[in-house]
This record gives sequence, structure tokens and C-alpha cells, in this order.
Amino acid sequence: STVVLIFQAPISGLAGGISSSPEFKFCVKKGDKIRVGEAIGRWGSQ
Amino acid sequence: HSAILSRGSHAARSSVGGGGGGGGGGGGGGKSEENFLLVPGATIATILMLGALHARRLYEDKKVEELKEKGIEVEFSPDIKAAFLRLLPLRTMSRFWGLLASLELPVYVRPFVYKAWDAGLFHSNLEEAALPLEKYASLQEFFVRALKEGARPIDEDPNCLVSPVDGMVLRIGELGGPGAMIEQVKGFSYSPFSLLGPRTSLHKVVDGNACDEPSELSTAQGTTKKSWWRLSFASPKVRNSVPSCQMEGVFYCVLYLHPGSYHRVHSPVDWNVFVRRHFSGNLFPMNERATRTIKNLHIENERVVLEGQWREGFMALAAIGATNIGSIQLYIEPEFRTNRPKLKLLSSEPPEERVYDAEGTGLMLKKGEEVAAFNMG
Repeated sequence: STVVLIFQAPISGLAGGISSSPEFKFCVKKGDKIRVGEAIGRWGSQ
Repeated sequence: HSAILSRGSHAARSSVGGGGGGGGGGGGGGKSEENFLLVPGATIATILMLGALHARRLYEDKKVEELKEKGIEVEFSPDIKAAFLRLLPLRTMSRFWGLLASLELPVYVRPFVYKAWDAGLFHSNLEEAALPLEKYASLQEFFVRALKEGARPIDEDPNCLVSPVDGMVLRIGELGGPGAMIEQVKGFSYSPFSLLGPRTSLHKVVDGNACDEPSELSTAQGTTKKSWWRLSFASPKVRNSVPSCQMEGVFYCVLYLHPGSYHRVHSPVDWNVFVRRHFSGNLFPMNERATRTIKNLHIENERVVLEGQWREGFMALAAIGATNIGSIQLYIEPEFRTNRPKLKLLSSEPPEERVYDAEGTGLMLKKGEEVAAFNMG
């Protein structure tokens, strides 16, 4: 069985003209084993 | 096979001859012995053939592993066996397997069966099971077992999206635009719209990006297509938390669950589910080999799609069944059933759709909350 996730996530942050880096980045790569609750991806805080 | 039969016949004749003076009665005894040897001969031949096929498959899989280690990706190559699978009544087989797996086992046998099944074949951690092994009445019950409290801690970082299942990452990436595809395997891709259904809101997301031009970012206040979509479908809580001028991409992640994996599906983030779609398709196997030999595997198999909105926008989760793991149970909709006998012959019938809470707030799911489970058969 397989699960596919499709989602929107931030790719850049220019809110209020202030540049920030909330870009979404996967923190896993192809072939990795992962368990429920472990992060797939993160985006930075301002 | 012939050699075995020949030896068997020869041995039978010798024994008949050795008996001497048997006349016609002796001849009849030899014939029955020939028949007697025919069955073990055929069985041995079948076992040898299956053994040879299995050995060949192991060899091929090992070759694929070696190629992967070298960084060479295996390409899609349809084969005759994959075509043959289409002729088999896989849904019926899946339900029959489910029936077998749901048979109640004697209490004293249960630990041995489950240990052999999971720990022996698939190397799972049985100590994580929430209940003692004797408490699971059938293999099916054991297969969808809950885990002990705290066995799967949920990452509490509010800026992270967590895995909904235990599995292996098959594909990750970003969808570039309206024509973007998800790669099943090198050489074959499928459209995310085919996966999610023709009425998916992903069309609106991909077509109407509110932040295409940086100059519009600081002034956009709900006048673009994207913000219209968000205001129309998002719950009040979601509406307040969405920044009005943040560029967003559409990403995907494909996760494969091994047969021994924990088979419950959890929510990857806090989100509101608005729609559930059920595609009653085929039930091809979903292993790695099938992925590289059967076209459109992910969009042909029976699947359930949950679609909604989270604080960053669109979110969809598609749970795809397989021959052995044929049915999908939704905890958010207990009466819902999959892997039922198909009355229609056409496999391309439209998905059955249910809108949760027509008032527009949908069903709210918390990050880490149990959403669904894959059942045996």
C-alpha cells in the first residue's frame, strides 16, 4: 500500500517587504525509511 | 518431471515383476502405483518451478539493489507478467485473502503465528503492539494493531509537516505547474489530477497563484483567484492564519508501506478535510517490482483521497490499496467501506464523492491524529 501527500507550502517569504526564509524544505530523501510523526519537511521561522 | 515419472514407472514395473505369478491382478497393482507416483512427481515439479521463479526474482531484485547503490535508477519496463495480472480477479482474490485473515485463531497459536508473520518475515517490533499478542483474535486484527502510547512521538515543531505513515520515501518533489507530473518510476509519470480526481481543488491552486509577481505581494488582499479560493473554502481559523502575500509551491511525497509496517494513517498537520473521494479501481500489487512494471499503478488502484486546507493552503492525502492490503478504513467515517464487489464492468467510472460538513468548515484533524487504516483484504 502507498500514501501520496500533495500540499502547498511556502517557497519564499517577502511579507511586508521584509525578506525572510520560510522556504519549505524536505528533510527526507528518496529511499529513506520514516515513521509516523517524524518530520518530512520544515520551513524556517521569521 | 518426465524423468521422475519414468523412474517411478520403472520402479513400479520392477516391483510388480518381483512379485511374480501375479497375472492380471499384478498388472492392475502396477498401474495404481504409477498413479500414486504421479502426484508426488507433479508436486515436486511444481515446487521446483516455484523455487526457480523465486530464485530468479531474488536475483533480479538484488541486481536492482546493486544498481541503486551505484546511483543508477531502474527504468520502467512493462512485462508480460504485469499484463497477465490484468486478467486475474484481483479484487475477489483480495477479499478472499481478507476472509482467510479474519478467521479467529486459537489463543495458544496466536503468538506463534504473529511472531512468524511479522517478526520473522517482515522484521517488525512486536513489543510496540498496544496489547499482548494473545488478544488479537485474527491475523487481520493483528495487522491493523494500535501501538503503545508514545511509540510514535509526533514532532512538535509548528513549522513542520510529519509523516502520516511508517514507510519508505519513494518520491518527493515540487509540482512545477499545470502540466506537472509525479514520477512513478524513471520513464513513467502520472498526473496529480488523475490521482486526486477531475474535481480536485488543485486545479485552482495551480492555475491561480496569487503571488506570481513580487510587486503584488504586499498589496494583495483577497482579490486574486488564489485568495478567493482560500476565502471560499477555508475555515475561519484557517482564513485568519494565512498570510496574504506569501508565495507557495505545491509539493508531493510518495510513501510506500512494507507489509510488516504499522498500517495506520495519521494526520500530517492540523487541517480541515472538506471532501473525501473514493476511486473503485483495480487492486494490483504495490510492491517495488509492480511499480516499475505496471503502468498507472497509483492511479488505477482503488484509493481514497481526502482533500482540504491547512494553514499554508491546499492539502490532499491519497491512500492507495493493493491486492493483499485491499481495503481502507476511515476513522473519520466509520460506515465507509472499500474493496466491495464491483457491479459495473467499467473500471473508469467516476469517483464517489462525499463533502464533509457542507457549511464550509469541513472536518478538523489534528496533527498526529489517526485518520485511516489499511486492512488485509
